[in-house]
Amino acid sequence: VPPTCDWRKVKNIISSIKNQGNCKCCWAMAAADNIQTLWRIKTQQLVDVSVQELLDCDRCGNGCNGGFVWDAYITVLNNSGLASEEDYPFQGHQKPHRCLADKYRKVAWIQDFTMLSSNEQVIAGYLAIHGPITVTINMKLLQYYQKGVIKATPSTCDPRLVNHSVLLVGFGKEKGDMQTGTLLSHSRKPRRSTPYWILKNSWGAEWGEKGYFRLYRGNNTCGIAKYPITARVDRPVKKAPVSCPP
Amino acid sequence: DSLPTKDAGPRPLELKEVFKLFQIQFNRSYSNPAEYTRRLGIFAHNLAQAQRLQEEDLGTAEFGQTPFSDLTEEEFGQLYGHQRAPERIPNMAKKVKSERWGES
Repeated sequence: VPPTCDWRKVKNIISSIKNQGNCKCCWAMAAADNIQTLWRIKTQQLVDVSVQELLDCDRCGNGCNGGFVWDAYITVLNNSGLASEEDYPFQGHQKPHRCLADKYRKVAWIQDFTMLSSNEQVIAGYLAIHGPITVTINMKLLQYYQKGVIKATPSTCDPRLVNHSVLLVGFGKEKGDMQTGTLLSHSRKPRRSTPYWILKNSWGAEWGEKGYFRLYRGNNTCGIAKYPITARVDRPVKKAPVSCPP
Repeated sequence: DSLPTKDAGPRPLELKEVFKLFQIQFNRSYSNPAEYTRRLGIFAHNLAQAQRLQEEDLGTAEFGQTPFSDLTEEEFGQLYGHQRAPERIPNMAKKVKSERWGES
């Protein structure tokens, strides 16, 4: 596992920050972002995939009233892929429309989806090798978050009550700021360096660190390690696979 | 809400100025004086809450005014949290329609 990883630094891999507005579709935005990012990494094709298809074709049919990333991947498998955002644009309206997936050409598809181990080292290794994944966290503290690394405890952010899905795009370590002598106005605790996750939210770029936020890495802060889920996107292979000789 | 004075943050006069700036920055307006007063109270409570989180946090996070500072915690949860993920993921059968390789 490398010491740091930031997929935002690779050109044309991570798309701009979205704003879900009054539509509770973080789960669809995170899953679409995951698929789109993996597709871009694997094929170098700059696709923008449809979130609305995931909302309209979801098996629960809840549209903007909430859902789960794993249902989004099932929708993509059942529809044999995702249409483009241009063909099937995000509407953000409350009630779900009927599914129009069959009307549009698919610009990206997946072979499968999988849930990773809840070991944060394993998650970091997978992220660094394959690309961004979705995670689902307890979003309680995010209402007041401005910047920096949130390090919570189960009592301040219950890791069992996860209710918001986002895209995990990297990790790093914040230098410690050991005070040497000078007394600061407020008594800052001297800190060792702080390992953190970098997460992409869907609440617009005015929120947090230009739409991103960071959580402490290593103590399942806010339940980040509970549902690490990602699509599996293989390079589209045109020729038939080699078969095993008799 | 009656705010404990020590946590009330800026004094009422400053609080209204801070709230005014918040409204301008995030383009907020309220339908009537009662709603304005209610939102001002929620805003003051949230500033105090942010201050408490700041003191509690074990990392380097900074908490304070955000686009959601005039929402109660319940309103925020209802607006942005999808239904709580179940304790365990329901088992699901995955099937892929297209048999031909290389197709979507």
